[in-house]
Amino acid sequence: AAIPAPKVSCKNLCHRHQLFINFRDLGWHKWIIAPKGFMANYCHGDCPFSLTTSLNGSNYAFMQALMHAVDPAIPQAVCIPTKLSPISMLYQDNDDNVILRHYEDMVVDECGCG
Amino acid sequence: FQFQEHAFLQFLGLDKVPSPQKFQPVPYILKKIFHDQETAATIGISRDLCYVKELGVQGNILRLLPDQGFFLYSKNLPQASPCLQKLLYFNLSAVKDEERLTMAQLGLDLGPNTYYHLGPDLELVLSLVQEPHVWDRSIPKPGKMFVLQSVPWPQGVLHFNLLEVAKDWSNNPQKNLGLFLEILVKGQRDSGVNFQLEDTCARLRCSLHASLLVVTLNPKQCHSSSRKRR
Repeated sequence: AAIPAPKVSCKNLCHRHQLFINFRDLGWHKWIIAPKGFMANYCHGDCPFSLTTSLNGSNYAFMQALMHAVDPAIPQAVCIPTKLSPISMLYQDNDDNVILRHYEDMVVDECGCG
Repeated sequence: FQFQEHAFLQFLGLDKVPSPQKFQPVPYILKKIFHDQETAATIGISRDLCYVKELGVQGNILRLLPDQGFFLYSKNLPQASPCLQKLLYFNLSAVKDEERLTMAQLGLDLGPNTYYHLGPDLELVLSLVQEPHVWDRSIPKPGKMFVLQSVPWPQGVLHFNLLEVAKDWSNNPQKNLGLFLEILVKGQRDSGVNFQLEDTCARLRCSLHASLLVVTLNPKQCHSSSRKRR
């Protein structure tokens, strides 16, 4: 018989949470020319066994959730970034140099169970 | 919500919060590179962050260094001396040892490129300063000359490749004594118009703006892209 799927509300499931850090709040707008802030999104939420196949999860997550269902001492699969993008920052340093730097894998675009 | 400011600054490669006195002008090329990269990230196009497509060079850190030099005034009569003499100096100490220089482009902005101020042709001489400037001598002893160029004026921004010079300065900071720039007026383009030498030179001194665009590659941050490209 199918294991009754626990009633898990969507908002507890693994997904991307958006968080914008405005550089003005930190007083950094005085030296950062662009951008005005950056998206410090993060991944959070449950990875129940019943949904690992749909929560953008990896095969490994499916197996880990299966093992957790059999033995709760084995941790559940976790909610992690599955797609990241870079940011560029244009700022001025103390020697009046204007600097443009790229930072890889800074912004979380998508999350999944892994 | 105590933001771990110091940790974030270190992550950005900074040791403390910069507190610039005034904002430097940001050249078009840096704004374009910034916007191209932002647009690519927004629409999900992945670009090689260690290759500056707009400049055609490898690198992941671009720095625009302002000129920290000063004008020199010759003791001769205005007619007998160049229109403008300037010591150009660029502080390369911001470039970390592990970074590899891939581009060093000197930008000489001679003022707006407008036809309302047709000026005389100019002769531009750029040479390396190889001996420390002695104060009682009005101009430094010029070393190796590497630009001698006639330019019609107005001209906008002139660019010169200084990569080998900048590499030498970066490897031997004590050698970085700057550049010696001389601009002479080469007669007039249109004999019908009479140029007052003094106010031509004064206008040139006001509009001259020099900067050095330096691109470096940090191998610790760029090994992956070369692997990807392989």
